[in-house]
Amino acid sequence: MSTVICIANRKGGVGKTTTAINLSAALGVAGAATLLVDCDPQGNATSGIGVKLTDESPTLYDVLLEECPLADAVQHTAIAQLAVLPANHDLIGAEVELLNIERREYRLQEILRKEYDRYRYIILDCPPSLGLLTVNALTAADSVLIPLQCEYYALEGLRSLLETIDLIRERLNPDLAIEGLLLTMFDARNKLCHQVADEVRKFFPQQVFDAIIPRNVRLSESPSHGLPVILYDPSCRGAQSYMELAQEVATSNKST
Amino acid sequence: MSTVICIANRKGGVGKTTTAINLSAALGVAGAATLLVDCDPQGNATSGIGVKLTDESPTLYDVLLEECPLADAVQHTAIAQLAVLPANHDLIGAEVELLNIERREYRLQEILRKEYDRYRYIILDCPPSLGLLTVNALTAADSVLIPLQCEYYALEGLRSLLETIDLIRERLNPDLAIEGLLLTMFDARNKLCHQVADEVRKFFPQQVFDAIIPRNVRLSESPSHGLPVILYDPSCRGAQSYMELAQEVATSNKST
Ligand SMILES: Nc1ncnc2c1ncn2[C@@H]1O[C@H](COP(=O)(O)OP(=O)(O)OP(=O)(O)O)[C@@H](O)[C@H]1O
Ligand SMILES: Nc1ncnc2c1ncn2[C@@H]1O[C@H](COP(=O)(O)OP(=O)(O)OP(=O)(O)O)[C@@H](O)[C@H]1O
Ligand SMILES: [Mg+2]
Ligand SMILES: [Mg+2]
Repeated sequence: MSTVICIANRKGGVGKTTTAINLSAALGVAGAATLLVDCDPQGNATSGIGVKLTDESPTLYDVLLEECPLADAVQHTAIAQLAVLPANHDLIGAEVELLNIERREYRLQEILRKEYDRYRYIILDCPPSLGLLTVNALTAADSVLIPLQCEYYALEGLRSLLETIDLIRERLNPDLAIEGLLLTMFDARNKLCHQVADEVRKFFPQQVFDAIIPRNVRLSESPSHGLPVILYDPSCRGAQSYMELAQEVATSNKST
Repeated sequence: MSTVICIANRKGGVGKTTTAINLSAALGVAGAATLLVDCDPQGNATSGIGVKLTDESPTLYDVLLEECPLADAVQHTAIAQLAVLPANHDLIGAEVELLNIERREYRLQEILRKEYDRYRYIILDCPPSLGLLTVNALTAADSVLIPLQCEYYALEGLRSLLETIDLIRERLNPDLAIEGLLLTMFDARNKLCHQVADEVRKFFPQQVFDAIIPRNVRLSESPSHGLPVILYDPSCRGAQSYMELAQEVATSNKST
């Protein structure tokens, strides 16, 4: 039994990678076998969690184009129960090369399906766009977790993101659910933050996580040490809030 | 005589739109005829500067596919010398439809070339990706202004962005120059900010603007009022820093 959660939002810089890394780490530390898949050619999740690639290291690119089995590309992390399928710049090529392949949207789903017995959670970090890599991730996922920065442009992008999710549900992945909306970089002193948060809860009453991720400098420092915040500074508010999030995610996905 | 400047960085949320809006506004207020072109299907530059579109309003999508001349799509703003070519969600379709057209990378360049007599500056806001819309913008531009958030992931993305610019220069736009690297959301109390800033100046000694954009809540509030910060709160540090930037840009592009 495995739960595949896609972390997506076309708006840039809202905390997708920070959430993918720290949620995966918190699930791993709690004892659940977790795989973090970096679906962004920027490779921020790969470097943020401390994986160092050489020119020969296999990545998601090689796995998607069937040049290497997933198990050969997976790398270990400082957390025993957390493994990473890394990405690098080559992944940009996959968007072009997959265009000519049959069932190109199902590529990632078919690959991850074989790993369901090995991992309890599979977390997918997406780039800030709605291209073929994000479509592959949304097709492979059981649910979508949407990080939302509490800023003006955040609400604008939400409608078109939900329209895209509806399209994916109609054409590619009928069971795609919404895991929840996560308020990120929340600064309690900032009036705009409260206004955006109230608006989001009004429009999506059942779907906003109780856990709120505060703006916390330790979260932006931890990737420069190649560590999830839970290992970098476990007592900081950033680490606490991601542990709360992991708790909520585990509770709502408890296998009955 | 016109100068076309493209605001680009594949990393998301680094201040591309905030820079495009506020640099354009500062240039317009200083008396230079300026056109802001929103090349992002998110349409943040369009809404952030207060343009309200109806379902019938022509946008960059219609202009790119030659269904309407640019002059019919351009909208006025609260600043006499600043006009906007807006974008909305339809623009996503352009990435697909342009694929089948001859000289698809030169579309925007050919359209803007006709406007060189009308505008002293044309500022292009790009989405956080390196797809056909960003390629069109880089091909149409005289120079690229790169906003850089002073955070760990900023440096990572810079190398691949500069490689892309080199490719564009080799194949599509031989005169493409770098206008400069702009440090954004700078928080003087944060050690990491200073470290990243020092690193950027070390690698690119001549190319970092003197103007530094501070993290300033007025910059994130102004789009919710549909105003550039120069009109929303002219005395705040955010407005001052963008006026300084406009001064530097105007000085380095002084027509001799
Ligand atoms: N809660 C937080 N507090 C402070 N800084 C944060 C927080 N969350 C993320 N950051 C920082 O903000 C920046 C943007 O976050 P991140 O890179 O995770 O966003 P993203 O949505 O993955 O961006 P992209 O759209 O480029 O993929 C990063 O430099 C990150 O370290
Ligand atoms: N100097 C600043 N101080 C405070 N907030 C800022 C600053 N610059 C930008 N912001 C806010 O940070 C968020 C990201 O900025 P912006 O949307 O301009 O980035 P972007 O690079 O255009 O994002 P995208 O990659 O999605 O296009 C916005 O909510 C914006 O209002
Ligand atoms: Mg990311
Ligand atoms: Mg933008």
